[in-house]
Amino acid sequence: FKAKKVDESLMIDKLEELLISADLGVKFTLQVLNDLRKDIKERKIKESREIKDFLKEKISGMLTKKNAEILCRNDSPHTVMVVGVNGSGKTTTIGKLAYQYSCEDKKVLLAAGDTFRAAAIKQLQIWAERTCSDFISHQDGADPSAVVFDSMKAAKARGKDILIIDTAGRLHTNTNLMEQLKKIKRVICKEMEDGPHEILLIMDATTGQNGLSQAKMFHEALHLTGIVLTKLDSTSKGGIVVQIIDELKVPVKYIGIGEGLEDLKVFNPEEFANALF
Amino acid sequence: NLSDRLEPILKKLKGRGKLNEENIRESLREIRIALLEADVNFKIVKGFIARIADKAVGSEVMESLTPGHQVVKIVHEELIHLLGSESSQITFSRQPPTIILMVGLQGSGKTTSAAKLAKKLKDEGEKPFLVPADVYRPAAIEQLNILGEKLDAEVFATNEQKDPVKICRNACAEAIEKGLNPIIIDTAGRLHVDEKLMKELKNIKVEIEPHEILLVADAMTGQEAVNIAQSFDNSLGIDGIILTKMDGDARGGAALSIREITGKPIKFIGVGEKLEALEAFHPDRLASRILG
Ligand SMILES: Nc1nc2c(ncn2[C@@H]2O[C@H](COP(=O)(O)OP(=O)(O)OP(=O)(O)O)[C@@H](O)[C@H]2O)c(=O)[nH]1
Ligand SMILES: Nc1nc2c(ncn2[C@@H]2O[C@H](COP(=O)(O)OP(=O)(O)OP(=O)(O)O)[C@@H](O)[C@H]2O)c(=O)[nH]1
Ligand SMILES: [Mg+2]
Ligand SMILES: [Mg+2]
Repeated sequence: FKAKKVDESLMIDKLEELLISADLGVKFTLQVLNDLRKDIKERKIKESREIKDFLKEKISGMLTKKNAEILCRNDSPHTVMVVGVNGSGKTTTIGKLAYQYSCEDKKVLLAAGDTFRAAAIKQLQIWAERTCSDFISHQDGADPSAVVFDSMKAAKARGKDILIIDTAGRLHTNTNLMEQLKKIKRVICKEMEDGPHEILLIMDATTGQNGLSQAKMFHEALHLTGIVLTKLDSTSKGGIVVQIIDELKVPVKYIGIGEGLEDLKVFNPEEFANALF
Repeated sequence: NLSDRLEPILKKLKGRGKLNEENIRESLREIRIALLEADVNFKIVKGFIARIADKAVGSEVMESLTPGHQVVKIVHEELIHLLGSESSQITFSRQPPTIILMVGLQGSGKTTSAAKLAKKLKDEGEKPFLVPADVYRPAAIEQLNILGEKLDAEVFATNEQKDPVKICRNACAEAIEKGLNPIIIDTAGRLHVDEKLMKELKNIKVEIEPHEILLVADAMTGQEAVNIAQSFDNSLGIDGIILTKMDGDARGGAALSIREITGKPIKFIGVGEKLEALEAFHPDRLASRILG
């Protein structure tokens, strides 16, 4: 009766602030809370103290997308293409991935596909050294597609298990640079029929609603296989991925929680959903 | 965009008379959604909408506008007022050299912006001195050196010195010796909640007493922009803001949050990766962009 209703609406107001502040987005949040009100009416939730847990489960469910099966083609090195906007953490994430693979005794080759930004090649080279990974680069200003082509030949010839390709940061709104990425993917597809095993979008957890636009454009251009959400060690909750996964069905594979080699964890939907609250 | 969304609402509000709570309620709701979608902070939007309602209610609807359009006009003006005045200035100290310290989160664009600022000042006849005080990120010092070389601007040689405070102190001494001005110091990206690294910045500040501490912030930053800016301002005192990656399609609401919470001016915007891509800040343009 009346008191419970007031209690409920206060709680929902608090939840609205909480979810929007976690970067879930206003329209998405209003939709989630509208569904919640329906569920409460249909007595799916009996006590207001169950509300938070109900929401956590619902969101965790949204985040659990069946992982696109990684095509297992044993004839070629597992090839990972890493993309994303400027400063999102691509190069550092590659270092972390290389470290993980090296701990599994896999032979890793890193390709310096960012031939544009100052000291980008050097930065990746240092990560290669730190992780005992092999390294392929051309000179500054070289055609990134040429570096990628070379690296695929080398990965095969040198019997590597994993090839990870770094690319230059770029804004999803820059048509020329998005075309450059498509060209890199085509070069990979020429060498391996089904293209790279993985195309990972690296996204900064501090990003707001623009993250959805980024994911859409990168997905449209390349057909992403996964997302890595970096800088979750900051205070941002990274809620934008809820919309991204809900709309694009691209799973979050890993999260970055620091600047060191070991600061990469496999994405856990329940933990992530709980942390939003 | 907002105008499209307000169209059907505005069509319903015919005629003149005063604006009242009733006829502006729907417009305010749409505007609230627009600001939140633009990444303006939740609490700041709340206060902003309340102020708009205060200003709007009771005001006479102007001859040429419908009540809805009137509300948008009030919002637009209030946004411009909040975002501050046009600017593109570094305040030079009467006692050279002027010391500028670039700070901010990881990947926000500090190193690139430091070089862009050096280029702008060099073009204006100054002799900027770039100081690479990021000793953590692989090849960070190299990065600034390459950019300095491109500009033909002097870059301090750290000579394997690993202490950022000592780097800054020695660089300032060298700048005075060589008559270089201003000194632009690039620091490592850091989280506002990293006590050790925030303390490092405080130590640098105590050591060299910078004239301008510039927070370099990414235009696509979400709701946490307020907490981030507040932490940096509380720890160090920010003198100005550089908003980077404005060449994308991020609405940039973080700028309003940062400006509201620190009260400090947005001095420049980054509009690309090239060293020329640093522009003056125009509040009216950002206001339109935030409204969408
Ligand atoms: N705190 C924190 N910092 C991170 C994380 N991942 C990357 N970084 C930092 O973010 C900054 C940018 O990382 P990069 O790897 O250079 O990013 P990028 O996407 O390759 O940048 P561009 O190539 O210039 O587009 C560096 O200072 C990294 O140390 C993370 O998970 N947590
Ligand atoms: N499109 C665009 N890219 C930018 C802008 N400013 C910087 N960048 C890019 O953003 C990325 C990160 O820039 P950096 O200058 O390395 O950022 P940082 O803050 O020094 O990074 P850390 O030192 O790791 O904290 C690079 O790829 C830059 O080229 C800008 O205004 N527009
Ligand atoms: Mg990189
Ligand atoms: Mg830097």
